[in-house]
Amino acid sequence: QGSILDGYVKTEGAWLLNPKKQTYRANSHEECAERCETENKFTCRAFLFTSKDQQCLTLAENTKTSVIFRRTNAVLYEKRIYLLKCKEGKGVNYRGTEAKTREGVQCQNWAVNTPHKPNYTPEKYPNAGLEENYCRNPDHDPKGPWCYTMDPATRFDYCNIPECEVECMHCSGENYRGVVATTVSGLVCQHWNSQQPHSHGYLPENLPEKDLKMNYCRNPDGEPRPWCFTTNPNKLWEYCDIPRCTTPPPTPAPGRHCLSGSGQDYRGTISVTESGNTCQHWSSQSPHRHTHTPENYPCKSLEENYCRNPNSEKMPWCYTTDRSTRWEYCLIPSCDGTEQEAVAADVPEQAQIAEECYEGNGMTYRGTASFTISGKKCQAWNSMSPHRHNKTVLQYPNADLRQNYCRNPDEDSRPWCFTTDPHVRWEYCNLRKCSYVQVTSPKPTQEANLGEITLQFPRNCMYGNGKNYRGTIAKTGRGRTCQEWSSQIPHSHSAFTPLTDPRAGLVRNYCRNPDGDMNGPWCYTTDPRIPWEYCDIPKCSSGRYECGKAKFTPKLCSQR
Amino acid sequence: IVAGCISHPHSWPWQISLRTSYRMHFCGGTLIDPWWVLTAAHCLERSSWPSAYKVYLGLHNESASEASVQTRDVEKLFKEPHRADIALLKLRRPAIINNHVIPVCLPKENDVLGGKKVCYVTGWGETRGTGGDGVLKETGFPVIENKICNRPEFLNGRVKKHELCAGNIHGGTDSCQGDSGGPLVCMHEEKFVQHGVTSWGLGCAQPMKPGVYVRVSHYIPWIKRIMENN
Repeated sequence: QGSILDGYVKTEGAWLLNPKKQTYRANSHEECAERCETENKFTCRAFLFTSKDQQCLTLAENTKTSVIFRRTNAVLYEKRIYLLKCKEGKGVNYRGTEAKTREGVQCQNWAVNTPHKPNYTPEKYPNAGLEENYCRNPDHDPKGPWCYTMDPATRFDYCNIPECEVECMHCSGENYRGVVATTVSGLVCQHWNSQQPHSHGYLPENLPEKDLKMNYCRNPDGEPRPWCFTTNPNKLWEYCDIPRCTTPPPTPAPGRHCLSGSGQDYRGTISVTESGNTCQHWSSQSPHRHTHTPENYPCKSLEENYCRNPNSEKMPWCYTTDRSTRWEYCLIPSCDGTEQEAVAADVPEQAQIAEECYEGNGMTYRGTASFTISGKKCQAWNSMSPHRHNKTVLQYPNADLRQNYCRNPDEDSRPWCFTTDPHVRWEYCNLRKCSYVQVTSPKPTQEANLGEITLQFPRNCMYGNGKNYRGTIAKTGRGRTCQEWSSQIPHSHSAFTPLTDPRAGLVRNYCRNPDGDMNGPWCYTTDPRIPWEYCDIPKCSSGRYECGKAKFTPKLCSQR
Repeated sequence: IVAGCISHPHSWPWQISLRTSYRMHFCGGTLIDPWWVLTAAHCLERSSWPSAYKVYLGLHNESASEASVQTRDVEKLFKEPHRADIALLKLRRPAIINNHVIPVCLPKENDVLGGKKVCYVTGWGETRGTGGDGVLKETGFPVIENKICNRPEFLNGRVKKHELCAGNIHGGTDSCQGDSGGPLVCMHEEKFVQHGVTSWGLGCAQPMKPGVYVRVSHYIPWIKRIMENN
């Protein structure tokens, strides 16, 4: 059931430089995964695949220590079990990097003989993942994983690895990752990546951290319990019956008695709202009925009638005892108000005004746009999470790598950023190129000339990324001749043929863009050394229109 | 539009003003093709005669006589046959496409929006004292998943499958009376795609009461069929 790729976490636009990788040729992502599994039996950690080059690189090393670069059209797949920070069952498959015992003592390297001579070594147990000094469970110990310790007086001790929520759930099941796929009333769940019978916006690709796999029950939106859309057309969604874990929930971070960030960790006793209303007790359903009860949210400290933020609101709040005011925010003193103000004041006033377009390749863009073309939020340049990188202020001191603003430090074609989506390393930003259009009044004679206006398939120029380009240019930007799309010589390829992509206009050897590449049409080349290259297709001139593209930039205002 | 801001002139070149034959604005609409305008069916309740309506294109200031404006008579009205709040107007003469008048893109059939995607609405409707009366205003807010929007504290089950909700949870900005029929557009691959037709709401800009828009992607087959057959 399912795909071999289900065991991997996908990151688009990422490439690893690793001398220990093995290179193959593969026709698909799945084939590359199979290579990784068979050729590197038990040690396959990750693989890289590029669909255009059909290059498959498999890795048996821990990718956490590898340097990752950004590269268009490359996809990195990392094996899920090597990324899990929790244990399933006894933790025999735990391959995380915890290297301390529950008492905080450093673990001994499995391959060395001091201070303790180990019975379990990488040589004797090659499939047990005994690498470095990470906690493991080679002997299926019911209390595992464990490790030999660096303390000469303690030969071994267990590690404090949290349980993955597979069989049961803690809290409200936000981290439930099990495979129950039926609801409380026995309805079968709809697959998250399907829009039938119910259309919805919980798209797995938009919510990668929510693990919306197959049709398994999940809690991506702060419900009291995991749920799913049902396959019954008359029932949109329903809760699932996931048992509560009997083990204690993961230890929460210590609470605060002041406001830091959005106050999700506020555990103080203020119980009055900003307008002076008294808070309703969380366990009470009067005067307001609600689902934010202590039973539904056992890990959110919904005690008494204290202000809390159990649902990622912008600050702590409560239901009020005023019948006409359902809920209100509370005024909680800031943990460090002066510091927050200083940060805000540090940003020059000019910088807070977003530039809405970039000139040239955008290397001079100094605006505050911070979202990518697909709507993902940018990662701050000085952050290494979720993506490690070397585009730092030290490396690029003149590139104005401030906050998480879109920039072009490396002479790319336009501003970009690393994204906060752990599965998409980087993307171009949602910015348009500045255009200076001369405004003229329409002439009456234009009205008769309607044939000029709508051209669905321009022949010699392209709109946008040229996905609809159907012209006859058959040379790359560097002058190489294009290979015929139906030919397998000199470059064999199973993707992007007239048969696999009948609507992409893959005729003869004309430049096309069957994969919607941001940089425009491309082709396989007749040069055996160069698998593919971009073509240089001119942009269509103004006078013809593209739907949805205004000639005058909108403000895109969203302030209240 | 309540709150939001006054738009840059002609930055929403698909926005039309639907007017009575006496030139009074009462609804919005969207140019989707030189011959066709998409609007709300409830905007056509005042008359079933096409001659009762006029379409103003390329307009920014409602009352000024701008050189960019094109006016068109309506040749035919088409209301969605199952009483959804969406309708098509065929113009008597096609709009001239220029820098001020450009059709919007339509979504693919049954295309869904990912949660929290920020989209924009525009119109000359009521501002409820927030300024900008008479000029085209815009505002942006996220789309809210129907499952959330139908919770008791939001719209309590009123939102149908063929509709979508959008707004800020705290209210403050919204579309309002007079914006009906206009577009809710979202950026996709550097283009604006119309995902909603402004339809209804409980008040305007109230907390927990987002605006409701007809989900255009549900009606693509109908739109195509009407346009091809007419």
